[in-house]
Amino acid sequence: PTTNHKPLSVIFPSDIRSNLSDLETAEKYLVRYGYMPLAHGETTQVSLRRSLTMMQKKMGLKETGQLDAETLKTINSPRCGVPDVGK
Amino acid sequence: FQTFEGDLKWDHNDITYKILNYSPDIDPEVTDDAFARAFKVWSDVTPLTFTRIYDGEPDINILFGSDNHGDPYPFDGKDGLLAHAYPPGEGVQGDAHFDDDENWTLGTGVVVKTRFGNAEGALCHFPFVFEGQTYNSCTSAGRSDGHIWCSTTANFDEDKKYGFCPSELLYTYDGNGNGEPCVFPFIFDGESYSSCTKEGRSDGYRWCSTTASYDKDRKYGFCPNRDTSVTGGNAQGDPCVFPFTFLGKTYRQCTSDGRDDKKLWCATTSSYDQDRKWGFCPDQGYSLFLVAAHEFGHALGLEHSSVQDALMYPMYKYVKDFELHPDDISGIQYLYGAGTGPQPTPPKPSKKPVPATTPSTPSTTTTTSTTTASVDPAQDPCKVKVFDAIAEIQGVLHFFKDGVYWKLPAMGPPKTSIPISETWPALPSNIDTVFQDPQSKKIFFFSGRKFWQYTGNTVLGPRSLDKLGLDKDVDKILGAVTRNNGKVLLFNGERYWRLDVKSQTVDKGYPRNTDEDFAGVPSDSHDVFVYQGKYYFCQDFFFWRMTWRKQVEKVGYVKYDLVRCP
Repeated sequence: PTTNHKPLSVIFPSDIRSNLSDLETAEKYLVRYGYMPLAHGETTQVSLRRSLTMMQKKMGLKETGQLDAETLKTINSPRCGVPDVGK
Repeated sequence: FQTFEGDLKWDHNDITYKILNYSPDIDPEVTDDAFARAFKVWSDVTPLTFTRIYDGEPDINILFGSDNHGDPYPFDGKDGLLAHAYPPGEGVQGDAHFDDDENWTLGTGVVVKTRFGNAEGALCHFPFVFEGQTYNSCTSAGRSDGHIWCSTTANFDEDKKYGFCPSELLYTYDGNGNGEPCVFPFIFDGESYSSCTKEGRSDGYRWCSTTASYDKDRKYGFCPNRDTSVTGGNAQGDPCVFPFTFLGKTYRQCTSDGRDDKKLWCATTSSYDQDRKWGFCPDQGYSLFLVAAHEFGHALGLEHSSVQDALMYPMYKYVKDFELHPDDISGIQYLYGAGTGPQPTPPKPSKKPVPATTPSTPSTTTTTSTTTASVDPAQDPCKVKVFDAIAEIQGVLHFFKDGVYWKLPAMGPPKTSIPISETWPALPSNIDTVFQDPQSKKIFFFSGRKFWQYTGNTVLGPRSLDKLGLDKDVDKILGAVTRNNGKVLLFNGERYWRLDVKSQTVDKGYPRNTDEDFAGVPSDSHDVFVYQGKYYFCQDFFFWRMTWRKQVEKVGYVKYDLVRCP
């Protein structure tokens, strides 16, 4: 049966796990691939900038230390699961 | 390139591998071939050999899995993380795992290998024409037994070449059913099933019984994906069902309606609104060959490279005609050495008369006159292994070696060498570095601890490196990177200095470490120069090309890519 109130956009079941903010996605990526230590605290922002810069350098991107469009695109691109930094 | 900490590598060259299971996306034969080709990428440039084994413990185990698949590093569903592998060693080390939530292809869309029919197992040709109608996927049209088929040429009506498409009615894979097709309905745990099911499993793979009762016979196999099978979503492996309804509207093909990311999806039952079963429609997919070649690089001891065109760069990129990048070759040969290479081609009979070893007896044989001039190896730039110096002067690349130099012509390799003494009489034969200051157009030559400055035909020098403010321990300058601001960077392996050309002194704060400021290039480069605005760092036969943003964009051969030797 159809509904009276049709939503403009449908969230499918498996999309829920990717319903993270860009920042959360980036942090997850940086941790997973070895650019950012697991521990969070007061230095998170500093650590994020440093980690982003490290990642940008390693991936051959412009080193801005910011979560810019190019960096976000790279983070969302398909890749190998082996960490880039560390064991 | 990078290797794992401690240069982890296999202690033997005869590597064994085992394929533990298959993906429902690709026919096992195509999978076997993709893995074999991926190993060949590495065996072609090393002494390594790869042998597939079926029993015993191999060096490299290969498996497909989804989410949690038996190691501490779960996969993440469709896209994102595609595969991972472990560096050489025992146990899980050396193994390669592929995320089966991906759509595995050869990179350009679903690969449908046919069976039976009259096309000898050829791949489906999409689109194809059958009875005047065009088909973009396998069809059961024209048949009453439910088997799906395709044409293996563009026009079935003309060529009559066909084969059957993968389906559970044709065959199963893995399991213990010897590849027999599913038997429907079948009984499992007292329940009757009339299609493949994921019941009883936690890994999401669809299976069926190959006899009428699994409970009785315990014979089973996994169901191959149909060419319209979905990936991701919540109905992985099930085929799209057309037409289906979504929000009351009928769809006869995949749609991106309801999604912001424009990905195409379909329902796997006739009503999404009722059953909520869906998945993504087959797309270009990821090349199993390319991803496997990358993962096997890890399994042999290579870490991720920063070179964007290298196979070992962490991001996936489809390339049609794959060739192993020099950076990858350098990496793997660093670990295992070079292979023996292709068999030599027998030389063609020379037109040049061969001098007699004993000139006393006059030859009665008539020889043709020589048309090919002999090439003195010392005068041929293509025979030079490592140049003394390379530099761009007046916009033209110059190669220096043992008292001569060559200028790179507009096309092809340099033909004629010129004695250095003819052009710059004050110089010695062995030059370490040359650069031309872009502003003053002055040319500087370095040899050992001395340097010369040419302005036209006027020469200054030799002068000592001391004059530039360089310490006594600097025995030579190995390279130079010029800039348009009157500064030039002088390299000596792991250290570099910034020279102010006008004052001819090095700036304060130097030397700095090359590897800290120029990541991704060899810190022991024996030639560094600028050509057409890009930085080149040479080591051995190779160069690393870097942009002004210090991004390594290419690793190539000096001989082939710069000197343009055939």
